[in-house]
Amino acid sequence: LITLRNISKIYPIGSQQIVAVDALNLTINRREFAVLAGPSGSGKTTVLNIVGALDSATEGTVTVAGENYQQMTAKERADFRLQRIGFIFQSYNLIPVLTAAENAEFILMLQGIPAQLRRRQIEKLFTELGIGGLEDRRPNDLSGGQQQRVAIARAIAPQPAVILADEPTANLDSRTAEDLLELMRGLNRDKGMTFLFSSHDPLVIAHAARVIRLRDGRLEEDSSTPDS
Amino acid sequence: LITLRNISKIYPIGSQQIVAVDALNLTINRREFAVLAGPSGSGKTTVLNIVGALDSATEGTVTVAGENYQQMTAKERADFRLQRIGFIFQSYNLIPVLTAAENAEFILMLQGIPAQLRRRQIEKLFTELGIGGLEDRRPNDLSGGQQQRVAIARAIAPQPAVILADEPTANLDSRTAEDLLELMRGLNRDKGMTFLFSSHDPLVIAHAARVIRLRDGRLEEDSSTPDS
Ligand SMILES: Nc1ncnc2c1ncn2[C@@H]1O[C@H](COP(=O)(O)OP(=O)(O)OP(=O)(O)O)[C@@H](O)[C@H]1O
Ligand SMILES: Nc1ncnc2c1ncn2[C@@H]1O[C@H](COP(=O)(O)OP(=O)(O)OP(=O)(O)O)[C@@H](O)[C@H]1O
Ligand SMILES: [Mg+2]
Ligand SMILES: [Mg+2]
Repeated sequence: LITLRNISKIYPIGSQQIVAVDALNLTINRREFAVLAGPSGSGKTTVLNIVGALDSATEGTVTVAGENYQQMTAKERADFRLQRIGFIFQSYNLIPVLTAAENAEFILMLQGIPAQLRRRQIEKLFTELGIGGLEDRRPNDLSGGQQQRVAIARAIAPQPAVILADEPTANLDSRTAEDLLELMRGLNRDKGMTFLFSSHDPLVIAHAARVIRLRDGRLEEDSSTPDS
Repeated sequence: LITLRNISKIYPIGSQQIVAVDALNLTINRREFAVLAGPSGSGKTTVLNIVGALDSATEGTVTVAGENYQQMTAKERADFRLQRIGFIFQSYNLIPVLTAAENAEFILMLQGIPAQLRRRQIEKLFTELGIGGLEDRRPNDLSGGQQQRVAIARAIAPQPAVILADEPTANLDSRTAEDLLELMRGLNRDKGMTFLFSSHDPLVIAHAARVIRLRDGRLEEDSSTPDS
């Protein structure tokens, strides 16, 4: 489903070259439940951004669902991302002037789903995420972990083929994180959604069928558990 | 050092009253190393904001270092906070147009410390936090965990009497989090700095000499380890 071939990302800063990702080769298959693990600064967010067409690689090719990103126009990549990929950002990126429900239902609205049906879907999802009742709050009136779950709902609601989740449990207590991972494993199992996380959280790593370890932008280890 | 007496925080939202903190009594003594623990939404950030004079309580009194917050003017509270309290925000609040070093040295500059001396102090602190070499980057060119450590450096650099840290390890891997907690315990032991954390992280809770558990805005449990 997702193939990264010899992917590098280099930022020129002043006279330096910062190598954020270094000649990475990676294949993610349909229905996988995989996590990118590694120290702070090891390249996890950069890899997710490249997979999600939010960022371009300096070298190498990215192919997602048979589509080569470099052969698409900027508009085609944007449309592809909107319709086929759900992205949970490390810093949420919620829109402060919209309510939690308006933030979460955004893509459903673009897909032309009628308002009442959207509201029902969002309310159900919010309840499953433990934020039922918070639909009409603004993001600034929510706790950190509540904001995180609104960002999660926004990515999940359109049921995309692929979910890219950057540190989705960073601001959640272990009970809430467990519930979230159960929810996501259910979507993986029952709807065939592919999940690629980046995470430091041992809980996420424990739930993942495959752990891809990065260090200094390079692949250090790539292991699947035997029963996955 | 810090006394909260019968503290409540209530937000009126539409026709509802949201009780974020409910009749909380708490005393934090000098040199403590304590953590506020509890589920997402249980009131940790709200309590820290009240202790740090960033937010006012709806009911009850807050006394810090003998000063009653309600008896101070807004300017006096702001000065007090700037000089006596270091705050690490759950969402960092770094200034995007300043470099990492400029963000971190801000209060040292207000204190009139000369530029070269400031730079040396910040470089040393950045190295201890594992972000040495990132002084001249802008926050947007840093990873999530690197931004978090810039926010930590900003709070620690002026060596305030009290540090209030809201989820300081949320975006850090366990190795980096361990190093951070060692650094903070060193400051607690050698400089007598008082630390009050809010955290979900079992690592932080394990390092804390005292764990104050919240649930639904109320105190659920308040326990010190025998050797602390
Ligand atoms: N815009 C940029 N300009 C320069 N360097 C960058 C930029 N963005 C990221 N980097 C660097 O690239 C490296 C990888 O960053 P990335 O955000 O992918 O790390 P990460 O694994 O997600 O870290 P964390 O766990 O802290 O979120 C880091 O060393 C970071 O400083
Ligand atoms: N401005 C506000 N208006 C209304 N309700 C609020 C506001 N700020 C916080 N709340 C509510 O108060 C409660 C406590 O919030 P707080 O941010 O203190 O929780 P927290 O323990 O820090 O959670 P987390 O672990 O998710 O960061 C939550 O239910 C939250 O929705
Ligand atoms: Mg990251
Ligand atoms: Mg909080």
